[in-house]
Formats: sequence, C-alpha cells, structure tokens
Amino acid sequence: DLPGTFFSSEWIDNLNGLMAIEVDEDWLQNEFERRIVVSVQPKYIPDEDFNPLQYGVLLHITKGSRVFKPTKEQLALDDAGITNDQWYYVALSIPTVVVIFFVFMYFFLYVNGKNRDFTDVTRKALNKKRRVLGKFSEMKKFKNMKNHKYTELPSYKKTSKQN
Amino acid sequence: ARQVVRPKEKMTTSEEVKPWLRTIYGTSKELVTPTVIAGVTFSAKPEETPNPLKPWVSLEHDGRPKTIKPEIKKGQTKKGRPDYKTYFKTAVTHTYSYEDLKAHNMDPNQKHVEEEYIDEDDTYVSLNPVVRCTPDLYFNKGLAKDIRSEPFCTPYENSRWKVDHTYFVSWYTRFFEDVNSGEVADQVRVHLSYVKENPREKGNYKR
Repeated sequence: DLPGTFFSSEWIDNLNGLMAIEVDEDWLQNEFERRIVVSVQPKYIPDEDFNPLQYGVLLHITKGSRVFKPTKEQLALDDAGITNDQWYYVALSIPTVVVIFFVFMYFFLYVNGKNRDFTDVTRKALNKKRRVLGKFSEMKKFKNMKNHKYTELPSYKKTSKQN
Repeated sequence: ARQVVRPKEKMTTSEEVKPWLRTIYGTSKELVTPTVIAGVTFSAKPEETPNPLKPWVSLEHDGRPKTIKPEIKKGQTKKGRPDYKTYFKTAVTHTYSYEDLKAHNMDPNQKHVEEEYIDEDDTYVSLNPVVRCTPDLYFNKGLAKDIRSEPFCTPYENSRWKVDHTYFVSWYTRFFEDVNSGEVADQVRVHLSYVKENPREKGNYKR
C-alpha cells in the first residue's frame, strides 16, 4: 500500500539488523533492469508518514550480467579438455591466409622481376612535375644533387596546344 | 595433447542442521532450530570450546555473504571478528556523592558522575554469525558521495542485484529510536519500491 512498493516484508524483530532477500524475476516486470529503493520502516512510523526515499538506498535489479563471461562450469569443462574451438580455427586461419598471400606475391614479383617496366608511369609523374615553373635544381627531389655542370635554360608554361 | 582434468565435483553437504537445546536466562529451556540462508547457517550450535579463529561472515558491498577466516600473524589476530565498541551498549550515568564513595581525594561536597556501558542481552544476538551493521561501516552515497548511508551498511548504492541470488540488507538497529519515547523500535519491516530516475538525477545531464 506504499506508493511504488512491490515488496514488503513481515514485521521482524529489530534485533540483528539483518534481512536476506532473494531477488525474484517477477519484480523485473519483463524488463532487463529496474531501479529500486530499499528502505526500512520502524514500527512507530505509520504507513502514511513513511517515506521510502528518505533513508532508502538506490539499487539496480537485473536479470543477469550483460557481458558474457565464461562461467565456472565452462572453465571446468575447458580444464577437462572439452573445448569447442571452431572460433580458434577461424582466428588462426585468417593470418595464415594473409601470410601465404604475401609469400606468393613476393615470389611472383621475384620471378617477373625482369619483365617489368614502369617508365611510362615515371615519365608521366615527371612531366607533371616539370610543369612547375622554376629550375630543376630547386625541385625537392633534386635539391641536394651537387653535380650541376651548367645552369638550366628558362622554361615556360606549356599551353595545351603545344602538347 | 592435454591431460584430461576431471572437473571438481561441486561440494554438497547432505547433512541436515538439527535443532539443539539450550538453557536461557538461567532456567528456561529452549529448542533452537538452525536455518541456512545463502550458505550461511544461522542459530548454529556454538562450539564447546570457544575458538578465536572461528570463521565469521562478512558482507560484500552488494550484500552477498562472504566467509572470513581469521589468521594469526606475528602473534596478532588478523581479520578477526569486528569489534562493535559501545554501539550496542546502553550508556547509564551514575552520580556519586562523597558519602557514597568516601574517596580520599574527594571534596565533601563534590559530585562524581560516572558513565557506565551496560552490555546488551546477547541471548539471540549471539546466534547471528553475520557482521552487524554499525555506524563505522556506513558508506557515503549520492552524486557527490557526501550523504551518509545511515541506517544501511549494505547494500551499497547502485549495487546490482541479480535474479535468483540472495542478498542481505543490513542496518544499524539503534538508528530507529522513537523521538517521543526514546526507545529503539522493536520491530521493523523492509520495503522494495520502484523508482524512476530522470537524466538529471542519474547525473548525466550537464546543462
């Protein structure tokens, strides 16, 4: 009959100051977690004057722990050597496949080392660079080269017609 | 290849706790029936010879019982039974006059006030193996942890009680003293109530 109260114990002797409570699943009312207040009402305070929030303690009652942890039984079974380790295979096989792929790639590149030609790529990159006004010797790549026999001739911005 | 290890059998005791007989208050006989709650045996028959290293039961923050085994280290008892000091004693003040005491260093018209702590009746209290709640075991609660948890020692605030588990609620019995009569409440009852917390009260509402 107290507002919001779903459990009230019998009147017990205020001797030990102790009471055991077993959490019942019905109290959750089909939710995973509920917020409750635990309060103690002495005999000399009538129901209408008693305020559970005055000295109550706020708690959570939950259906169980949200995070999966191996229970003692599962750990015992693991100790017994009975393990279901499909995930173990999956976890091991992925890096294995990656390693095999890289080894295969290394030997493939090694075998085809002679017939590789990227000059078109470098030329395109250099042409892109050459469009920059200024001297070669001032480019970041060639700045530290010391064997300049002669200074470059001035170069102009190329128009699209000249290509 | 791994050695097969047999999982240890879970210890189950089939022995039943039997009622036992005792004499209280000098003459009256009483049958005491032990009860087991969450693995803790209440009203168990005391041992013939008192054992200072007898295990006792403490409570975790959320109210689960845990057994504490006292140890003797370097001649001192560690993790011994808690000392309740004078929390469960009744303070009585005696005023003595010179005629009562006739102390040699007392003036004839001097009054001597002495406080005496009278032990409580432990006939039934001694059957409780769980640590009793005293103000020493209070904790601080609230958002700023500045509110004392009186009268509760367990459970702590924001504890998580799981379904089908048993937890102990403990409170300081002498906290419920009737203002009018000045007597401690002889009977109480525990309530569990639903609450709704708005975000501000939960503490995660900044502006």
